[in-house]
Amino acid sequence: APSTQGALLYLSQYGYLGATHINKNNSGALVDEKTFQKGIEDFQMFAGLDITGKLDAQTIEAMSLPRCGVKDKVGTGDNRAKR
Amino acid sequence: YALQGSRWKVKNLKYRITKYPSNLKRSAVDSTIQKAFNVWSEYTDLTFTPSSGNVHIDIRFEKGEHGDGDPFDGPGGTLAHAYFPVYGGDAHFDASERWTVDSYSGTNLFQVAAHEFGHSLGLSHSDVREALMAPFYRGYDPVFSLNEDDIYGIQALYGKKTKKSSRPSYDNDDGDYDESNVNNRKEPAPKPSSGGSNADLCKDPKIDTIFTSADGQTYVFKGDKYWRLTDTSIAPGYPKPISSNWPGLPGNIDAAFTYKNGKTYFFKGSKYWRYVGSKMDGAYPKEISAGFTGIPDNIDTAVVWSGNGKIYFYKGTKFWRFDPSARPPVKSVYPKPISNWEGLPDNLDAGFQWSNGYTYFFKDNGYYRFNDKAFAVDRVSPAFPRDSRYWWFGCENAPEGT
Repeated sequence: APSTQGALLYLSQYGYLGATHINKNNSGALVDEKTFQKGIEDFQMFAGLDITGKLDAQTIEAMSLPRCGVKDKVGTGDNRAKR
Repeated sequence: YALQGSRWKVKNLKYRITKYPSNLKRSAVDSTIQKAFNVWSEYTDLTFTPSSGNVHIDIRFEKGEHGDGDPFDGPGGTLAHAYFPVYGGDAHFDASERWTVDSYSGTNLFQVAAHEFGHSLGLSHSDVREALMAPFYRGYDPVFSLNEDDIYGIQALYGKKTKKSSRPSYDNDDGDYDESNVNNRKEPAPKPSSGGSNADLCKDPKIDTIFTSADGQTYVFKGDKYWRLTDTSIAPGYPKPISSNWPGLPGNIDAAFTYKNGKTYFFKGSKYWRYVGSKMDGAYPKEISAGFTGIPDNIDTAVVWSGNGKIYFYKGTKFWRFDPSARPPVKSVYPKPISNWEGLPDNLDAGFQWSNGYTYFFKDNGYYRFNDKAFAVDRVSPAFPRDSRYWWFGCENAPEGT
């Protein structure tokens, strides 16, 4: 089951932390609580869970499911430079 | 559904499998991958052809770090990933997984591949839990069908199918029906024999099974023979041997139904068969215990109930509900008594949903019309059970009292 750090990695890997990128090698990356909570909420919404904003049992269970490696949030294009 | 933002400019796509998994035969992988592509060509004009040399979609089974900076993580966790068209469309599968075909154990290659190819074609993950493009692997689904969310998504990218397919067009309906039409449609009316021979059915109307195929035809099975029903009687030229239209299928079938994926399932003893139209859809028979875990052998009948689109199996005094998308597909509260279905008798012979939206059950000489909205056999005059010979098979006279 993912710890908070595991959850951060998960959220980053599947696109829930926006531009914040976390991997196993820079696990000390600073993510404020608000970003983490927003990431959890977005994941819960996407996975059809109760939206608590907390790393609760249902969220941990959903994060433990086998899944596709493609990001759930592939970006809205908001961060693209104007041509 | 969600679109990533890129798509292929051409509709005739080529693919190649450059690296195979170690635990499956190449031929099994080849056929499963093609079948997974067919999921998408079923509803669009896209075609997918295996090829060598330059291809659009390259498919590989890889372990750990495999050169794209997105390493796999061993068994479980991430199963596969694929690239959107703008990034090349390639699909990579974690070779550490135990990939399987038509089995509840391991990870089902067909379902995962069909999902990944959705990415290869430009679909992102859907937040519709039942959709193929939902990100989570839900376990083996023996009666897989593409969710309408996926169909809308792929057709938003590539348009609806315009070319005729050799396969039947599948019914995308979710099992609900238009109530306004139900009341306007009539019961099968009595009519004299219409050129076919209904002698067997008139002499002994007890049938083995009745079902409607994906193209809307209704068939009755009895022994080694089958009849096609018209709105009022039986069609000319029947009966015919079951094997003449469903090669490989034995006689004395216990039950049959057509699921919303357009495939027809036949049950006999401990085995079942799956057909697309008249063609057996793979290597059958298979064990009911493997494909429909939780359902007993030697069932009496099975229906897809319009009330919720789930599959109901009946045997003796009990029934089971099978939900292919649930784990387990049969909840522990089953079996339940058939008496829960108000007005239905035990030991049914056959059942199916007819074109008027009602579910009909047959037993011995008679039949019952079940009102899915009221959840009870209709209380109308003449009362049910009515005589199947007169009302369904076009036999000359209804016996007295029916």
